[in-house]
Amino acid sequence: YLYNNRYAGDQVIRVIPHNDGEVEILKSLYKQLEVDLWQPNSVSIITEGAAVDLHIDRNSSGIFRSHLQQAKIPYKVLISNLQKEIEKQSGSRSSRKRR
Amino acid sequence: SESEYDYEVYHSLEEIQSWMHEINRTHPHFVNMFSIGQSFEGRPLYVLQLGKKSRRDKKAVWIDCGVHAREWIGPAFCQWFVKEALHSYHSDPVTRRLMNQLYFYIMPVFNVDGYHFSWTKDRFWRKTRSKNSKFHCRGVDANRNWKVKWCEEGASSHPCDETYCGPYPESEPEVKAVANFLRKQRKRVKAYISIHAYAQMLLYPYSYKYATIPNFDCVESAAHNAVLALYSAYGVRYRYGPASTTLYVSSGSSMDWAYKNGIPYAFAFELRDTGYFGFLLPETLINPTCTETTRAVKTISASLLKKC
Repeated sequence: YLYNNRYAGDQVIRVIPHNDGEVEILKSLYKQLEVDLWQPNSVSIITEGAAVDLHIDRNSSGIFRSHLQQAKIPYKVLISNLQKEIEKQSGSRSSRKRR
Repeated sequence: SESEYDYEVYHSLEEIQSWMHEINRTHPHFVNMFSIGQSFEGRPLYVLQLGKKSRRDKKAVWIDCGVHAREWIGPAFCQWFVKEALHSYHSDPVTRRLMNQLYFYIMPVFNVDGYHFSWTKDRFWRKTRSKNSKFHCRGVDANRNWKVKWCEEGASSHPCDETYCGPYPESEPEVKAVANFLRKQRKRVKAYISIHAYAQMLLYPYSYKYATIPNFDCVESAAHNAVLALYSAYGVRYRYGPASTTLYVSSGSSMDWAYKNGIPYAFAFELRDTGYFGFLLPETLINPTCTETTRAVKTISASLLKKC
């Protein structure tokens, strides 16, 4: 496995905050759970109505989603298993490696 | 060899550097490879001067890729652009005119340490790999380390943050090297283009204020024509405009620094996609993404040759 399979079970989740309250909840979750912000690229510019994409490791994704559900903030799982996507991205590379 | 090089896969830093040496060796009349300095970890910062060699001073376009390590489509695009320019010189009159009248300074991997690290340890590494004596976290966001509205909104002064602006502007040797080169070449470099990923946008100054740039009409027209050219390839729509209004007001980036330092056309591309694959754009999308972006960059370059 590439990267020693370290991304197995990691997810990328998209949230579109609808109001300031949801923006604040997202910001605090970001700080609490140390997630990797993919978009936008700074937590200070998370605004309502704009997509926020977060890479969450497998140990935190369950907690993160339950927080969102409790706050009734809808979300979408963009990538359900990051390791699979990584393997797919460089498919030829891993075959090259085998070669 | 160059003819066997596969431009439709992602390459490691070592492969890209070998490719640069090979391109330099096989195209002596069009390519000149040099280093503008060293990275924090001591790697050379290679740049290709691309264009029909000439004794007279020519205007130049600077294109850097890979400022953020995990945005692999950037370096792929820089290599693609060089290949297209060299392969279509004899068959495409637009390419021939650009290569005859301009130089392109192409930096396929700006953040060489970060890129290497993203291949070997952490696929989603973003920053450089500089060390901070007081904190265990490494790296600075090379797009927040420029001496223009430094470390304000949208940047962080905490070394562990992804948008860490660094201890002081140009603290990163990679940023310093590019800034020094562009300062030296100020009279000739007429366009600065920085290739990023994950938004499908074409942005120009200012990021850090809502004001309109003095040559707005010319830059706006170049951007508009560029996104039309990009759309003509596969129908992909890019948003474009001043970064402050198209995105958000934030601290200055390399594009703002270039503009403030006298480069009249300064752009940042955010290539595909907008969130389906994110930074993991599959290799099967390298070709269409680079094809459409090449059209846009050629359109911007052609606008330098027109009076505006």
